Amino acid sequence: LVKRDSNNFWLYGDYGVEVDRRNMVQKVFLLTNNAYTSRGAALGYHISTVLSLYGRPDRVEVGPEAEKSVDAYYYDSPFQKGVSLVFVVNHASRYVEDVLLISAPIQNLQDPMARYGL
Amino acid sequence: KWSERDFTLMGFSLNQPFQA
Repeated sequence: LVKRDSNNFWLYGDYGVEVDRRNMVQKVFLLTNNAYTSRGAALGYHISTVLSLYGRPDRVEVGPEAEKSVDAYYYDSPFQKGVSLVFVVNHASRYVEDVLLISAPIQNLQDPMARYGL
Repeated sequence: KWSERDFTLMGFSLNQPFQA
């Protein structure tokens, strides 16, 4: 358990869950390639596999195109306003580095820990 | 074509009470 401000981060082996002061789930993220999305995507997958599983994203945030920069592919929930499934993809290699289910914008996409809010 | 399950991760939905 890691505390940040008023929120708690529960870090399990393969994934993490951010919970707010009201004990409501605010974010879920994958930590290893032993964890899968409901459609079977995981860390380390090529973006082409994600696109075949999920289709065209609602929006893509493109990084600064440096060697280690990442892009974010957003799939917005039609069921809950503000909720998105996000695949963070290495800009050069096109492999998935992070998968997050979020309810608030990612503050610093290019920083791996800030991406989680940690 | 979307289901609510598509917007869960590891069985968790957002803005729902956390149960460890």
